[in-house]
Amino acid sequence: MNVFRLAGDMTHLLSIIILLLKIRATKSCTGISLKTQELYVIVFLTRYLDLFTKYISFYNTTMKLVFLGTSISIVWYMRYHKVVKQTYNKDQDTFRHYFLAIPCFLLALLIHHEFTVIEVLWTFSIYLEAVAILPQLVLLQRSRNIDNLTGNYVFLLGAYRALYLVNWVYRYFTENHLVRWIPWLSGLVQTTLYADFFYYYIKSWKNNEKLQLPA
Amino acid sequence: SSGVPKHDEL
Repeated sequence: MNVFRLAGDMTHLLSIIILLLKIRATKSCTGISLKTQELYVIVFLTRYLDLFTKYISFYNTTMKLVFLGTSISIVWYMRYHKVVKQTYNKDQDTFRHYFLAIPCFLLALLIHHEFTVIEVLWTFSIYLEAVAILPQLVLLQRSRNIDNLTGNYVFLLGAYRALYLVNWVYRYFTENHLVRWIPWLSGLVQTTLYADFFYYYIKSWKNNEKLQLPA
Repeated sequence: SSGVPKHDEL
């Protein structure tokens, strides 16, 4: 594993820790899209089916279990915790899951490496992850007040896939030039979706102002 | 690129 991949994983983990910290410490999930969080649960469930069929490393297995456990607990807090659920911006979080999930599933049926259940679901999870942030970005745009933890959460979540892009370039040149179009292009789309957010996040940070996205 | 890539990433 190279340093870019590790930095990507750690950024991803840190983003989730920040989100859980926000929810647990402030007993609030304002500004967080339940739609996006539920999509991440689907992403992890469909991608990590190989937990049962193949062993890669202790690191890999542990991280997969952590991502599954934390994403499920975030959804649990937002749906069922009696204080947290009252802070959920339900009226603003209106993006429909199936607008994203169904096209991604159809695309995975058409474009994949191998027509097996595990491989098609893995491919689906890659496509879905690329667009799963959209409900969150829409909600941020509708929020007049984006708190620091939420802003940092989304920033780190976007930075993680950008670091994976560098990791893929590095792996291409250091590991027998293996071409993997599905994750590469999906990862590129995923990172591009954050471009606008990155711009305003960095601008607000440089000017020491509160983060706000133009409507 | 030959065969199915092993998914060793997260």
